[in-house]
Amino acid sequence: KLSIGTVERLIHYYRCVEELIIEGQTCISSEELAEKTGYTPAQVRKDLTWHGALGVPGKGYATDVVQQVLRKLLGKHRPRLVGLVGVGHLGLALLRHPDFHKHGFHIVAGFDKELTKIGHSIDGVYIYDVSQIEKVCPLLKIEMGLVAVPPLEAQKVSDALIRAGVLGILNFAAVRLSVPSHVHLENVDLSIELEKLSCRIEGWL
Amino acid sequence: KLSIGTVERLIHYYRCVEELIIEGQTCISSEELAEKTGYTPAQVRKDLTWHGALGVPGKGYATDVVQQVLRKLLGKHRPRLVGLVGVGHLGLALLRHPDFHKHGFHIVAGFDKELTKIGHSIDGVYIYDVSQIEKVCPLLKIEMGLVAVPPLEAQKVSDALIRAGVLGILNFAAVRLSVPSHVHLENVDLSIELEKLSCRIEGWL
Ligand SMILES: NC(=O)c1ccc[n+]([C@@H]2O[C@H](COP(=O)([O-])OP(=O)(O)OC[C@H]3O[C@@H](n4cnc5c(N)ncnc54)[C@H](O)[C@@H]3O)[C@@H](O)[C@H]2O)c1
Ligand SMILES: NC(=O)c1ccc[n+]([C@@H]2O[C@H](COP(=O)([O-])OP(=O)(O)OC[C@H]3O[C@@H](n4cnc5c(N)ncnc54)[C@H](O)[C@@H]3O)[C@@H](O)[C@H]2O)c1
Repeated sequence: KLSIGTVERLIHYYRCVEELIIEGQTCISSEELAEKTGYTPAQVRKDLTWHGALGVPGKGYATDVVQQVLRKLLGKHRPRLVGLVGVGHLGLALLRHPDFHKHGFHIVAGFDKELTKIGHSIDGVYIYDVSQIEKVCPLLKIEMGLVAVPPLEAQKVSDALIRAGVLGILNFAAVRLSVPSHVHLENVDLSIELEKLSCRIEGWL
Repeated sequence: KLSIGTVERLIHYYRCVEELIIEGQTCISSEELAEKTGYTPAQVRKDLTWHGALGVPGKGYATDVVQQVLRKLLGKHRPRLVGLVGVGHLGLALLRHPDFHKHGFHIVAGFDKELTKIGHSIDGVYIYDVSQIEKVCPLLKIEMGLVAVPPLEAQKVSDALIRAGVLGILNFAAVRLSVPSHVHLENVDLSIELEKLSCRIEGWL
């Protein structure tokens, strides 16, 4: 099992080598990878060696080897299918953000309760009635749900996603959701990002 | 200087004791605080003692003492004023999210370039023309900026915020911004949250 810190570093290494491969770079030293991702060369070597990407002393690591090793680890060998519940301001921003797609995450269905939104396709994503979650998610093999509804609605849509077989929930609503132990929950709280920025400005960080 | 991990824990302790104080609880043990925040009691004790919140063995910590100590550290003794650039889908979701306000962050101005948005007030926040950033931010004492514009516009709005005296930028656009060394930059990349969730589902985390 990896720590969350390790996973974040591996994601950054992966994205870095992915760009380098596109630019035609076949080899990278731990110093260069460290500099591009903001970690120390020692940390980079420790992480890569631990996960089986062996480097050549004095030369570095083959970018395609690093990519292969990390691809498996990060589950990138297959597309990850996502359902979005709540197609409001935040939901629309999530639907239109090109990065998810670029990193292998595909929002394949939206769910809402507003009649003006249901039955339409936004950026190629069909919006279903929220009552259809349990029918549509298994059909489309959705394994992760984005909860972007108002706080009072979040628990019930999360329950519906779980009944539909979803294994992971990314929650944006400002409430503590309760999920069964086999379901993974990640909360996004942008005010925490503001707090960290504020601490940096205060000089504490 | 604190590590980012420590700052995140302190933020969670602060929010926890804030709720307890509202509920009238005057004392909390490290076990209870650990359980409510998801850390270990040993970590809680180490963090609080290090920062001057002394506990009574066998009894715990006075919630108001913990709040005072952390309040200073986290810069919460004063409101933190924020400007939002880009009042699109993401920008509107940020404007309407009640939590920022609750944690002492006040979005006091919005900036956009679309004529249909400029000159209006949304949820009590006036939307200025983006060309007014350098005039308005110092006047309103804005110290942090939220960059929620399309990727190709992000560097130039960030430059304008910096010329206006902003010390911290929270960037949502999928580009690497370049800022001078006295300015703090925090990037929000929700696809990283999806990656972490995916790793949890894969069982790696
Ligand atoms: N995590 C953060 O930092 C952060 C930032 C901004 C917003 N938010 C939160 O994200 C959520 C959405 O914000 P928003 O600005 O997009 O709100 P919004 O009101 O624009 O959108 C909410 C959408 O959910 C739909 N909806 C409501 N109840 C539903 C239900 N039971 N089933 C399906 N759909 C339902 C609405 O019809 C609407 O389309 C809110 O909880 C908000 O507080 C979080
Ligand atoms: N960080 C993440 O995970 C994440 C998630 C969703 C969206 N995003 C990003 O956030 C940004 C905004 O997304 P959105 O869906 O709200 O887009 P949007 O198109 O709905 O909104 C962009 C807004 O910026 C304004 N704008 C454009 N150029 C400007 C300029 N030079 N000065 C001032 N305002 C300007 C537009 O008029 C519009 O109101 C995009 O870069 C998007 O990729 C990031």
